[in-house]
Amino acid sequence: TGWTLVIHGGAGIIERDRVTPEQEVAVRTGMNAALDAGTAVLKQGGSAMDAVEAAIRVLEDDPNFNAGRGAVYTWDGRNELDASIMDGRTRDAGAVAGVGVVRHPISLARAVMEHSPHVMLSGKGAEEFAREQKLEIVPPGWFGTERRREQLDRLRGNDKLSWFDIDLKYG
Amino acid sequence: TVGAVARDAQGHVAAATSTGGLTGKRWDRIGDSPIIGAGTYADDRACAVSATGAGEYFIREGVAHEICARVRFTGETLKQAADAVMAEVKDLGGTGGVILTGPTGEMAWSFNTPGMYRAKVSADTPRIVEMYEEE
Repeated sequence: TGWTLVIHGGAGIIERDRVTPEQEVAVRTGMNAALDAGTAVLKQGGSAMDAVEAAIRVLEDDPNFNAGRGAVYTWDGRNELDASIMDGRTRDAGAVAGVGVVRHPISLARAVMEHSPHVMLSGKGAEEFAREQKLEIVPPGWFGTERRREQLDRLRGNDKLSWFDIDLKYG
Repeated sequence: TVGAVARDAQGHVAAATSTGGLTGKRWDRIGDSPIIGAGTYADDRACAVSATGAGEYFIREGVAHEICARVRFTGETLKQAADAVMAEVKDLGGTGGVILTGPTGEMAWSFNTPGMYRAKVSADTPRIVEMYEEE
């Protein structure tokens, strides 16, 4: 059997009458770009680890998804990113939680796996480790988008909405 | 949340998940995405899983590891295992979805929301990109 690649960009209240044609095109374009990145690795005989990281990095840069650029805001108006990666060959794993200045959290998770004795790092410590690993650091404003800001404003301005009521809540 | 699972030509699998979490989250809340075994798991003996959804439920159910364990110990297909575990998540009140692939080359997904952004491709099959439940 040859290689396989499956991706997701979030689940939630995704219905035809709630998604504009422009949004639909943007999402499908982003998903295709992620498949392209992962496929390019696998077609050349690359590893599953390299393929999933490549695909995720594309989605982290795409503001249409809730990861990296385009991530949702916290109550305090910040972007706090989480990521994890696992290698089925060895069951090695790496994860990061609550990071805010690393452009590609998935690459930081992989660095935790490959270059630290730990599985999960969080917050300031994870960001310090990212700098030591010379991963790309960006200003916190890199991640924000107007659409996500509006979602936060809706949540804050309507006490009848819960965290689980925001549309496309998982991405 | 975004995720990817893959099987390479050598037969090894991997899983990855990345997210901004929940809109308006407070108190340094962490969901399932970075929790190995909840939102992400990979094991060459079973499958690779990435999840998206109401993280608190996925953490409690140990969704990604639970699916892999069912595949490994019961011989269920990836789809059977994923549907069974997602049904249990729904019973708890949780919503979301998972994507999977395995060392045999099987690909699957399962979700209990009105839609999930999802796509797949393999060396032997054309790519599929879907958004809505009915696709």
